[in-house]
Amino acid sequence: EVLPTLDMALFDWTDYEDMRPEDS
Amino acid sequence: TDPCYSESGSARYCIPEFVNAAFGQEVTVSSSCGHRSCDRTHLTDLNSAQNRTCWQSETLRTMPYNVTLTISLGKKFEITYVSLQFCSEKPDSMAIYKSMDYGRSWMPFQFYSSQCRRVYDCPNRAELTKLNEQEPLCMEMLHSADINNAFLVFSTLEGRPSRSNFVSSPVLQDWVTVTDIRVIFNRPKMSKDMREPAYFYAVSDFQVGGRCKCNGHAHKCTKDKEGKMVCDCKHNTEGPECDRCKPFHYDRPWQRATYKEANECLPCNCNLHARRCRFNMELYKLSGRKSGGVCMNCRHNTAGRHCHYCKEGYYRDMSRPITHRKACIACDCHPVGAAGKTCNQTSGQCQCKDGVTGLTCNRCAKGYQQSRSPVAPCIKIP
Repeated sequence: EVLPTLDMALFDWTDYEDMRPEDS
Repeated sequence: TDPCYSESGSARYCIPEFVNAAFGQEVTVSSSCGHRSCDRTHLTDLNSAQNRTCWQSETLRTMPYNVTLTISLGKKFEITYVSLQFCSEKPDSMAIYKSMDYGRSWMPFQFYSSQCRRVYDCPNRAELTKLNEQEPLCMEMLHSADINNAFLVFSTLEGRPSRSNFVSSPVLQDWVTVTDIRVIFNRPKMSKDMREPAYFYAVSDFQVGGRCKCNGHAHKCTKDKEGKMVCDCKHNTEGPECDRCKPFHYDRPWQRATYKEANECLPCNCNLHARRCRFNMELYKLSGRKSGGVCMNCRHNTAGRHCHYCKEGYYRDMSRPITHRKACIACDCHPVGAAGKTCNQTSGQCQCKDGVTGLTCNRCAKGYQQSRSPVAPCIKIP
């Protein structure tokens, strides 16, 4: 079974803007 | 074949041939009689018994009777003798000095006098021991019957205790090292007829026998682009006397070669990832005096004194040798799933947050699902 990769678009960056990678 | 290497290619002790280093060199004289027949070039020209040519000083009628001859060899030599062939009677008192720094400083090499203490403040024929074998001696001048064909030979190692072990004696190696030789005639052999004293010194041949100093790392000396004489250095050495290691050959300290051990300079082991290195004595001692080289500015994402592992943020591609320029691969840890940017330097495994899996921590583990929180990207499925 291949596990799905993390989808960057699903993350809510509202409270974690300083953690957000440049390309997400 | 190169005398500095054996047939199998291993380095071995080598030295330039023995020469008269004074031959053809210019001699500076403080006095010359001024005629063609007594030119100073006669001191170091071809010395033929059939056609003797002599340098002669001016006629000295009053004290002081000092006359100086100085010869520059243009390079450091290790000399075994200084000889003079006189066309006149030998002087009563004379001194030989040497310089090791191209004439900037001078030190006494040997004195000759019938009155050593009085003229040179030096005991006559002092005893040489291992403690004072780098000191000059004063000897009585021996006068031969044939006063117009007299020789004087100063053997630099004669009577010095370590002469039979010269290769292992830094003291004597230093003692015989010269760049310039100066002979000062201080007093002629006085005539018994003192009514009208008139003296002169005359020499037909001035020789300095020795070898170009290359510390056992060259078999010849040549002229460089500027016309200066230098050793043709081997064994990964360089410098006018092969007196230092070539760049990137600092894995052990420079040493003079001996009969038993060529002591060649060895390259640093940087696995093809660095062009520069330095020597570290502490590491050299810790290695049992085997290796002390430390690589500088390791490239291709490598690190360590031999550029032998991957720097932080990179891991080893075990399918490639460490010498390969792509032997280190970037960790590529997931910006959200991994707890940092570094990974295991062997496996490449990033450190994953709770519930995250995969080499780069880019997937939720079995039983977990992706959340919306970048802090806890995977949460347990209820």
